[in-house]
Amino acid sequence: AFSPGKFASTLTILADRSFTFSYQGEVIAV
Amino acid sequence: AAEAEDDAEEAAKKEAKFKAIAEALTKEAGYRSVTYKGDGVFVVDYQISGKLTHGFLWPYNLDAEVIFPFVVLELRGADAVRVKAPAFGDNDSLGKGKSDTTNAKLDGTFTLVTDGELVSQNNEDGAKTEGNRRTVTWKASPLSKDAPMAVVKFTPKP
Repeated sequence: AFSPGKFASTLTILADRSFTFSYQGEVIAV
Repeated sequence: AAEAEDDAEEAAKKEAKFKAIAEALTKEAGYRSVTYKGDGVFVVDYQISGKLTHGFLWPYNLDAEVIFPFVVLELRGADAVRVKAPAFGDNDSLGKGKSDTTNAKLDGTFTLVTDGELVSQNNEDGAKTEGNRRTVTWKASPLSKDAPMAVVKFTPKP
């Protein structure tokens, strides 16, 4: 499985249904 | 000695597989970069935009057998979406005295920004309002219990 490490993630959801998702950082195989 | 050799061979195989996973992910839409640092640690820069006409979950990659989602967006009814981030908390461990270390290195923030109606969310500090946008920021650490959850309402279709 994979798990987040040190990261910053942002999700923007607007009322018109548009969205942006970002994830910057570590993903760790555990 | 034979056992040590087997272990080394196994570790080399694993490292090769992880490098291949990094390469496979780099080809997926949204991955601006994926770097394999060794020891099972990847550094990922991912960003994607779109319209929520259907659900969304991330990450997944069947070739790399990555299916455990960090973030899941489910459309609820005609005009709402439920956000859940199961990997940024640990709902399962409550009261179980779980000793595994799957999230021992969890150290991050998950921020939700919306100009829609924030119907519900489970962050103790609540939402901050700036202009017509509300922002909720969850901190993720090995001590985090409740995984982030929120429901946002869209403007109904005309």
